[in-house]
This record gives sequence, C-alpha cells and structure tokens, in this order.
Amino acid sequence: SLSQKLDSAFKSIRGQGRLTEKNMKDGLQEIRMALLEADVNYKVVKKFMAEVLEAAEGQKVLESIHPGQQIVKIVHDELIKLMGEKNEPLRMADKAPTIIMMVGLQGQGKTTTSGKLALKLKKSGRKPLLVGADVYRPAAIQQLEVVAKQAGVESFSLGTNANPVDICLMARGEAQMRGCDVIILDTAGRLHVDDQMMNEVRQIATQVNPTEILFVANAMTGQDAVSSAKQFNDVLPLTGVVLTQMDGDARGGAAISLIEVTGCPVKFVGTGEKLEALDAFHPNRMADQILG
Amino acid sequence: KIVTGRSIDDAMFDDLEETLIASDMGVETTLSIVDELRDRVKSDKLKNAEDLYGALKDALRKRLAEGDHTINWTSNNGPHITLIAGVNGSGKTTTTGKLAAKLAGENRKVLLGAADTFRAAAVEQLMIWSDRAKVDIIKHGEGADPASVAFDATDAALARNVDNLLIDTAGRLHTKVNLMEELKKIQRVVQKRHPGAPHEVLLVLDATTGQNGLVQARQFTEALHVTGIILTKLDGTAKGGMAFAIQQQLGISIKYIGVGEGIDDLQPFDPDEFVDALFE
Ligand SMILES: Nc1nc2c(ncn2[C@@H]2O[C@H](COP(=O)(O)OP(=O)(O)OP(=O)(O)O)[C@@H](O)[C@H]2O)c(=O)[nH]1
Ligand SMILES: Nc1nc2c(ncn2[C@@H]2O[C@H](COP(=O)(O)OP(=O)(O)OP(=O)(O)O)[C@@H](O)[C@H]2O)c(=O)[nH]1
Ligand SMILES: [Mg+2]
Ligand SMILES: [Mg+2]
Repeated sequence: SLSQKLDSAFKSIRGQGRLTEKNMKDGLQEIRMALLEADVNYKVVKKFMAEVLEAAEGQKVLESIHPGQQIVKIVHDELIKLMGEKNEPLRMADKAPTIIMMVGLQGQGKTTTSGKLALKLKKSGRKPLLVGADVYRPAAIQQLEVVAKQAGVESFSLGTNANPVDICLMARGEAQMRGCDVIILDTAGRLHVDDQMMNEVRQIATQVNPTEILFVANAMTGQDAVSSAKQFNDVLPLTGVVLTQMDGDARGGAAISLIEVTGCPVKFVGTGEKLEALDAFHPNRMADQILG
Repeated sequence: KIVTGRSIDDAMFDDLEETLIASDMGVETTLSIVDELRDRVKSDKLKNAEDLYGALKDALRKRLAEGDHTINWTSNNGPHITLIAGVNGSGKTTTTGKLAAKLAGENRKVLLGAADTFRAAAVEQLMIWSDRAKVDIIKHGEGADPASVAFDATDAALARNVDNLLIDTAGRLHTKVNLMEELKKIQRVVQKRHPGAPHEVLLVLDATTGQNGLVQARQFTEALHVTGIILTKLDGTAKGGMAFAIQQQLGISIKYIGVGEGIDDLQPFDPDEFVDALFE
C-alpha cells in the first residue's frame, strides 16, 4: 500500500536525522507513481501533487518526526478536499417532474444504472418513468423495458424510428398522464468526438432542461477519462458522475480525474449487475481505495 | 509534442513519458521504454527529436512484433469454434456480430451461440446481429443455463457442418469466482462435445480501460487460456496502451480492433498503424 511504501521510503533515512529535500522529492515521486498506477490522469496528478507539495511545505514536513505518516495524511486530506467532504445526494426539482438525464460513452452502464436509480426512487416513495431514448443500439429499448419491469416501474419509448429529442420532449406529457414525478432519460452511448451525437445530447438538454445530468463512467476507465469527461462537460451542464463496476478490482483513479475535470461530485457508485446494486459515493472510502 | 530539429534533453524525455502514460501504457512499461531509449541515445549517439521519435517507435514495434496477430479461422476437423469473453460492456456482442459478418462474407457457413442468458435483452441484441450478418443463431429462453446453450450450439454446428461457430457469453468481472467458474464450465462443455474446441478464446477488451486491462487479461487467461484479444472502441480517443504489457507479460496478442458500432467496423490488428496512432 502507499502508506507502507512511504513508511519504508522514509524509514531508510530516519537514522540519519531529519528529512532532506531529496527524501521529500523521492517520497512525492512514490505518491505520483501510485496515483498513475491507480489510473488517475497524469495532468490531474501533476496538479494534485503541486497541492500536496504546497501543503507539505506549509506543514513543515521536513521538520517532522514522522514525515511518512504526515505526508500520507496530507495526501489523504487533499484527496478528500478534491472529491468533496461528504456524499452529495440526487437533486430533486422544486416542482415535479424531476428529470434525470443519463449520458456517457458506450457500454459504461447507463441503462442498468437508469434502472437502479428508478428502483431506488420507487423505494423512497417516488413514481419514476424510465425513458428509452437510445434508438441506435440493437434491442436497447427492449433492454430498458425489461429493466423497467424488473424494477417495477413505468417505461416509455417511441420505437427505433423516432428522434431521441422528440422522445425526451414527449416524456414530460407522458409522465404527467401516468402520474410519474421523476423522469429518467436513458440516452445512447456516444463518443465525445462524434459531433452529430454530441449535438443530439446538447439538443435534448437544452429543450428538456433536466434537473440532473449524470455522466456515467466505468471505474476501470484509464487516462481517457479526462478527454471524454471534459468534452461532455463543455457540451452539457453536467451535475454529477456515476462510477459503475466498483465491485471489480480496478483502483478507480478515474474518479479523481472525473471530479477534477467536471467539477461535479460522484453521486453514486454501481456495485453489481443487480438493480439493487447502487450505493452512495463516500469520498473517504474512495480515498482509501485509491491509496491502496 | 515532438518538434522537429529540437535536440534531446530531459524535458523531451518528460514529454515522452507523459505521452506514453497518457496512452494507458502504465508506469512500469513506460519507465522500461524510457530506460531503453536513454541507453539507445547514448549507444547510438542520437541527436535530435526525430532520432528519438524513430527509436521510440522501433522500441514499441519490437515489443509487439513477437506476437502473432492473425487468426486461422479454419479447423481441419469439423467446425472452428470461438468463445467470446470479457468484462461487462466491453463490446462482446457487437464484436460477435462483426466477426459473423466478416466470416460470412468469406463464404463460410457461420452459426452464432447466444450463451448470455442473464442480461436483459442480451439474446434479442445478438439476434439482431444474426439478422444483419445473415447467419443462424442458437438460443434458449431467458435464465437458461449458458453451458447448455454452448453445448447445443456446438452440437448444432457439428450436425449442420458449419465452418465457424461463435459463442457470445455474458459480461463478467474476473473478480467474481462463480461467474469465472461458469465460463470455465462453458469451455469444458464445448471441449467435451468436440475435442480440440474451442479453437479460439477471444478476450474482448475496451480500449478506454486503464491498468485493470492487464489484470483482466491475466485472470481470464488463467481461467480459460485466452488465445487472442480484440481491442474495441479505438474510434474514440483512448489509445489502448495496455496492449504492450499484455503482449510482453502474458504473451497474448491483439488480433482485431473495433473501430465503431457498425457491422463493418472491425479491422485486423496492424502493429505499425497501432504504434503510429499512439502519437496522433
Ligand atoms: N459488475 C457490474 N456490472 C455492471 C454495473 N453496471 C452495469 N453493469 C453491466 O455493464 C454492462 C453494460 O451496461 P449497460 O447498462 O448496457 O451500459 P450502457 O451504458 O447503457 O451501454 P450503451 O447503451 O451501449 O452505451 C451490462 O452487462 C451491465 O449488466 C456495475 O455496477 N457492476
Ligand atoms: N464506438 C464504439 N462502440 C462500440 C464498439 N464496440 C462496441 N461498441 C458499443 O459498446 C456498447 C456495448 O457493446 P456490447 O456489444 O453490448 O458489449 P458487451 O460486451 O456484449 O456487453 P455485455 O454483454 O453487457 O457485457 C454498445 O453501445 C456498442 O455499440 C467499438 O468498436 N466502437
Ligand atoms: Mg444503454
Ligand atoms: Mg453482450
């Protein structure tokens, strides 16, 4: 683990008196390597390490008796500062319906997460409507309908010949008719470099004006997290991130990159394939996981 | 970033290191490549950016060259059988459809096995691909035992004298012991029905995956003996740099790359193009 690595890095110099600038540099390099190995984007690591160095200088770590421990605490605290001090819940609209729009790259878990959110909202007394706005992926609408049935919630779509913007616009009237107070728009996976598809989500967001726009990404995402999230954030007013497949063994450094680049909190984490597997994001636990 | 004529200095090595890290090559592989380059700069007395760039591409190509990036799709003993596996959402079902179309286009008789009996509308999704590729499909009802679908598909492939059988499986995390056991059972059942099969076990890996890609390759090959990798979503901005560690540490080569969501968006792996693309 990082704390063990740093402990041993600094133990070897303890008998020689105080920590030197060189020791500090080596210790910080260990941290940088650990974050890169955890899939944090290298630009985000650079910025983060500058903050850590500043904090270390400010706290006069060079004069400390336990520099290794102190640095680990600094890194941990800086991670918490970056990720948010506590869990940020889902925003509800002042006046129904609350509209949640799910966006992201292909295969990250949007449709499954839409179902999970619907189930969670139903359990907390809401009446969600799942909207199938993916007219491209083979059997995407059927997938959403099966998920809706499994969650015991309503679903709506207009088939694969409809325009996703129209589907999302019509969802409002549909929700009102059925007495649903939350609308979850499941959009198609798309590349941030596909201008036509990015224009489609821009149009949906502009015309529907969602309460939440959640960027869904897989916890195993590597350096590309920054490119995709930045582009989505430029095109859409993202309000939150969902990190899926946290039940795997990926270190999840993408979480840091996504929060840094979008300025949004991670609201939920997916922890399995079943519809119950959606947990609140806890910055403290994530910091421990990333530091190993 | 590689400005022509610029002479080699530490800043250039830093830029280079960042480019390799940004491509998901990982810390270990990146440091080993950079060390190799520093040695070459000394031994060959390299002078400027172009020299370094050339040496870098050589070092990267060399690491991929030891792999075999082709698949022999013909079995000399009945149907050639391929198992498609990988973690959730990596592109298995779509890739199965693309492979089916490619093989059918070579006038082969192709059969699909819909062994994902778990995920919502998984069978329906593969059925649409079988329609698009104009090939037959073996499927059971929802919740059926995946191994029995695999068995029936193998059985049908033999009975119908099929050239190629492609079996699509459910996405699963390598950390789930029971799901990995299920995958091993699928392989065993196919092997039992047709000794020598499956001839190919392809791990479908999403190019946006970071260092976990190496872990996935290691775990899946431990369970099934993976014979090749298909790296998908390279039409995005992710570079798929973990391919180098997978080749070097596990000896597993990339066979094809996915470059889109359409039926023709599958290309044979070209190491030179892959290396060039890292710097675009
Ligand atoms: N283990 C695990 N699997 C998940 C999780 N979330 C989603 N999945 C699985 O990931 C795969 C992809 O999920 P989808 O919901 O189809 O992803 P998507 O983003 O809607 O995909 P596209 O619409 O094609 O872009 C499926 O096999 C899901 O069951 C999670 O938290 N853990
Ligand atoms: N851009 C792009 N998208 C791809 C590529 N391959 C697959 N996809 C998309 O990725 C998403 C997931 O593809 P699937 O084929 O359902 O993935 P899977 O591995 O079968 O998913 P599970 O069965 O749920 O584990 C779909 O939206 C596909 O269209 C590719 O090469 N490029
Ligand atoms: Mg979907
Ligand atoms: Mg599939």
